Amino acid sequence: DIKFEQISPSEFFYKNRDIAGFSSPSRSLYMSIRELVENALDAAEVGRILPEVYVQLTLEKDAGEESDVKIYKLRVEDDGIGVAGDYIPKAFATVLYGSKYGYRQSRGTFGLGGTMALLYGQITTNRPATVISSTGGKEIHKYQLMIDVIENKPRIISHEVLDNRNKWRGTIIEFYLEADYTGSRAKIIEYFRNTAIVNPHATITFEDSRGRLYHFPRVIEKVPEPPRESKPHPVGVDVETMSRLLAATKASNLIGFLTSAFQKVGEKTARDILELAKIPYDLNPRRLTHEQVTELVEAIKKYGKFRAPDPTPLSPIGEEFLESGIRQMLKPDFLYVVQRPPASYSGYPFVVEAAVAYGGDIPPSDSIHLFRFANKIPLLYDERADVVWKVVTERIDWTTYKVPKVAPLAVITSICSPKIPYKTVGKEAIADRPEIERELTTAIRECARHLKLYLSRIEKREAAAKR
Amino acid sequence: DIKFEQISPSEFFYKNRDIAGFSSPSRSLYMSIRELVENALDAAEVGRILPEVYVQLTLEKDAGEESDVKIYKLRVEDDGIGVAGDYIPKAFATVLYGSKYGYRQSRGTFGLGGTMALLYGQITTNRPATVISSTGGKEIHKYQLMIDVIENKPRIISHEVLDNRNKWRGTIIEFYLEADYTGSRAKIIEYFRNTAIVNPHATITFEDSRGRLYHFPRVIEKVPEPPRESKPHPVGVDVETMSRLLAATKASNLIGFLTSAFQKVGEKTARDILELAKIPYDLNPRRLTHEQVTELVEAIKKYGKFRAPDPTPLSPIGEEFLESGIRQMLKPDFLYVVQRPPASYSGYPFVVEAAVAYGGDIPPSDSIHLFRFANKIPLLYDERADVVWKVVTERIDWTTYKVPKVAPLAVITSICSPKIPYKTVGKEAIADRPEIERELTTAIRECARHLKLYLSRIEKREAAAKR
Ligand SMILES: Nc1ncnc2c1ncn2[C@@H]1O[C@H](COP(=O)(O)OP(=O)(O)OP(=O)(O)O)[C@@H](O)[C@H]1O
Ligand SMILES: Nc1ncnc2c1ncn2[C@@H]1O[C@H](COP(=O)(O)OP(=O)(O)OP(=O)(O)O)[C@@H](O)[C@H]1O
Ligand SMILES: [Mg+2]
Ligand SMILES: [Mg+2]
Repeated sequence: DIKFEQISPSEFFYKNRDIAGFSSPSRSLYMSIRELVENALDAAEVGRILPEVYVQLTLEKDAGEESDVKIYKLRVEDDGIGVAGDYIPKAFATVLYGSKYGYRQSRGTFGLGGTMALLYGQITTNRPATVISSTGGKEIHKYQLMIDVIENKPRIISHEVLDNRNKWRGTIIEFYLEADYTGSRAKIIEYFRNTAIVNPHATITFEDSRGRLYHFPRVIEKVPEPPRESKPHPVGVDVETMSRLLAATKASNLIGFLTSAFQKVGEKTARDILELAKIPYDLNPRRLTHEQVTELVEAIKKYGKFRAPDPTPLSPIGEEFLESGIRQMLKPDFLYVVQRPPASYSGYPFVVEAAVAYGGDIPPSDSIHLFRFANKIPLLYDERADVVWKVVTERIDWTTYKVPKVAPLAVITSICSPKIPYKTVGKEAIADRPEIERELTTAIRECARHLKLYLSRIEKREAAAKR
Repeated sequence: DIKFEQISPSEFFYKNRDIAGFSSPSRSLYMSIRELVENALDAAEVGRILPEVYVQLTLEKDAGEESDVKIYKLRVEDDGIGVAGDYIPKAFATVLYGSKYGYRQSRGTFGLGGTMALLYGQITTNRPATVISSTGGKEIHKYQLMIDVIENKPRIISHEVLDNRNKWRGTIIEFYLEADYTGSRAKIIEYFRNTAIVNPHATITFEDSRGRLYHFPRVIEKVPEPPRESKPHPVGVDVETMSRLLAATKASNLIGFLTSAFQKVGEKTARDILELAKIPYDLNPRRLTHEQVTELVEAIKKYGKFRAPDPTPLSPIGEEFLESGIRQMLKPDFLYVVQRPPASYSGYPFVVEAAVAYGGDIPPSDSIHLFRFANKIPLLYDERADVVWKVVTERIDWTTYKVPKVAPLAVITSICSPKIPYKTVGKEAIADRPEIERELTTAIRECARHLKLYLSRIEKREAAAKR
C-alpha cells in the first residue's frame, strides 16, 4: 500500500548525511571542525575584524583501546560579530537557515553546515550543544540547544542572558560527538595549516585531545577589503528569478526595472533588450504575462553585449599573500603567482588566482602536488572530481614546459565567487563550468611558461658547468 | 548588516541544482529522463506489473543552427500503479515528498527526482507540466502543474477529472525543457540499453526527436518477487531513531519494545541487551530518560551477536538474468556471474552481484570496462568516485589472474539495498562503506579466479597448438 510522506530538510540531511559529508566518524570530525572554523572566519570578515579562532578538542569518553572511535567534546571560539540573541536558536538548530544567501562571496552558502555538525553530535551522543554569543552589546546569550529533526526547528533546553560587562563580542560553540581523531588528524592539521596560509590576517589555534597545541599566529595586521553585496548580473538569469525581481520591483516601467534590478544595465542596454523582446518600454513590470517574462529572459540570452560583472562581491587572496604563504609552506626554488581579472559564469563574477612552485621542499613525484582553495577554504578531498584536476592533467601538457616525468612540482589554485559551483553539499570539489575551466587553464599556462624559462636557465647552467 | 532567511528545500535545490545533477543542458536532459524512467519502473514494481515504459522526445523550438541547446518536449508514459488524484500535485510539484521513505528497496529514495525534472523544465521554459494518472479506478485525473519554488508547494493551473471507461491504469508526464540532446544522446541510449538488460521483464521504448525509435522488448513474462517492507535492524540505529521508535511503540515494557520494533531480536537477545545497558526489563518504553536511551544504543553497539538482516526488502537482479543480459550485451567468450549472500551495513541489508566477462565483443583496453548498477539503475557518471572503481583498481591485482596489461576485460557489479549510500543527490557514485567494499572484493575475486582458470586453459591450448 502506498503511503505518501513529506519530510523536512533536517530529516533529509539526517537520513542522507553521507551527502552532507558526514559519512564516517573520522570524516565527520573533519567536517565539524571545518564548518565551525569557516563560520568563525565569515563572522570576522563581515565585521572587518582581525579573526581570532580557538579550537579545542578534548576526549570525553574512551570507548576502549580497540576502537579509534570515541566521544569527544569540540569547542570553537571566535571574536567575530556574534549572533543576536533571538536568532541563535534558528541559526544553529535549523537547517536551511542563514545569513549568507545574498550575492556576495562568503565561505558559507547553504545555511546548513553549522547545524549539520550539531545534528551529527546530537545523534551520536544524545547531548545538547551550548552556544554562547554576543554582538558586543549589553547582553551575552547562552543557550543549550537540540534540534527537532522531524520538524527542523530548535529545541531550547535552557536560555540565560548574562551581563556583558567586558563588552565581549564573539561566539562560542561547544558540543559532543562520536569521532575518530586518529583517522582524521592528518587532514585536520593540514586544514588548519592551509587555512592559515590563505588567511594571513587570522590567528588560529588548535588544541587537540593529546595536549598538542597547533598555533598559527597572524602575519599581517590589516583586514582585507570585505566583499560587498551587489545586484544580480543579467546573464544567466532564468524565468524564476526574473519573475521574482519583477514582482518585487518599485519601478513603474520596464526601463526603470531593468536598470534598477540588475548591475551593468544602463538605459540604452535596457531599450535594446526590450526591443529584442518586442515588449513596450512603458509596461508595468508587475503586469507582464507569462509569455512576456519568457521573451524578456530569451532576449537577455540573445543580447550578449553585457559588460563583465562587478567585482565588488569578490575578495580574492591577493598575489602578495598567496606568494608569501606558498613560500612559507613549500620554500620553493621557483614560484610564479598570477591573479586573473574578474570573469563570470551564469551571471556570477569569479576570479581565479594560480601559482606554480618548483623545487625547494616539494618532494619529487610523478603526480602533481595540488593545493586547491575556494573562497579561501582549503579543499582536501575529492581531488579527482575537481575541475582543477581536470585542467592540470588534461588541459596542460607539462612536458612542453620542460617538466620531467618525476618532478618537484606543485600547483596552487584559488577560485573566489559569490557562488562556487560545488559538486556536493560537502564542498570538496568544483564543477567544470566552461568559463571557470578556461580561466584556470589560462592562469596555469601563464605560470607554466615562466617555469619553462626557469627550467631552461637551470638546464643551460648545468650544461655550462659540465664543460 | 546581517539579514537571516529561511529557505525552503525547493529553493535550496533550485539555487544549487548542480548538486542535484542538473548542471548543464545535456546533463539535465539525461537526469530528467532517468528520474522519470526510474519512477515508472518503481511504479510497476510495487504493483507487480510487467513494466511498459514509453519515452518520447520531440523538438519544440529550435534556437538556431549554431546552438545544440533547444527547447524539447519530454513525455513519459507507464502502465504502473498510478497516483491517486489527491496526491498528484504534491507528488510531482513538491520537493521531499514521496512514497519511498520506508525500509524497502526501490530506485527512488529522496522524494526529489521527479519534481526536480519538472522544476528544471519550468525555470528554463516557464511552461506548466501535464500529469495524467489513474490507479485503474473510475477516474483519470489530469493536472497542469507548476511549482511554487519559494514555498515548495504545487500551483495547480488546471485540474480535470475524466471518466476511466477503459479501466486504464498508469501515469503520463509531459513537460518542456531546455536541453542539449546532441551532447547527451550517447549516454541516454546507453542508459536505456543497460536499464533494459537488468530489467528483462520491462518493455522500454524511446522515440527521439530525430524520429529514431529505440525499442527494448521484454525477454521474460514473469514479474520478479518485489521487495517487501521490513522492520529496522538494531545495528546502526542511533539515538534519534531509537527515541522515535520508543515514542511510537505500543509495547508496555522494554522486552516487548525491542522484540516488536526491530527485526532479528528475540526475547533472549532483548534481555541480553537490557542487561548490558543496565536497564530494568519492565520500564515503560515511553518513559526512558535521555541517559537510558543513550545506554540502550550503546549496549546495542557493544552486543555484536545479532543475526544478519532480513533479505526480504531486497530484490536483486538474479544470476540467471544477469548472465543472459551480459551475454546479450557483450557476447563474451568467458563469463562468470556470482550473487553473494545478503550482508549488512549500518543496519541495512544489501546484496552484491558481480560478473567478470572476457573476450567476445569487449574491445581490448588497458583500463577495465566497468558496468555499475545500484537497485537496477545503471550508473553512467562519476566512475572514479565509485567504490567499485576503488575495488577493481586497488583491491584486485589482475596480473595475478593472468590478465594481460591490454585485455578485453569487463566487470559488471550490482548492489541492491533499501538504502544505497550514494555520494550525491544525483545518484551516480556509491560511497566506500567498508562492508560494501568487502563484499564487492570477495565477489569480484571469486569471478577473477574462474577467469584465471579459463585464461590458463587458453594459454595451455595455444602452447600445445604451437608444438
Ligand atoms: N561563529 C559564528 N558567528 C556568527 N554567526 C554565525 C556563526 N556561526 C554561524 N553563524 C550564523 O549562523 C548561520 C548558519 O550557519 P551555518 O553554518 O549552518 O550555515 P552557513 O554558514 O550560512 O552556510 P553553510 O552551510 O554553507 O556553512 C550563518 O549564516 C551565520 O549567520
Ligand atoms: N510514474 C509514476 N507512477 C506512480 N507514482 C509516481 C510516478 N512518479 C512519481 N510517483 C510518485 O511520486 C513520488 C515522488 O517522486 P520523485 O521522483 O520526486 O521522488 P522519489 O521517486 O520518491 O525519490 P527520488 O528523488 O529518489 O526519485 C514517488 O515517491 C511516487 O510515489
Ligand atoms: Mg557555515
Ligand atoms: Mg523518483
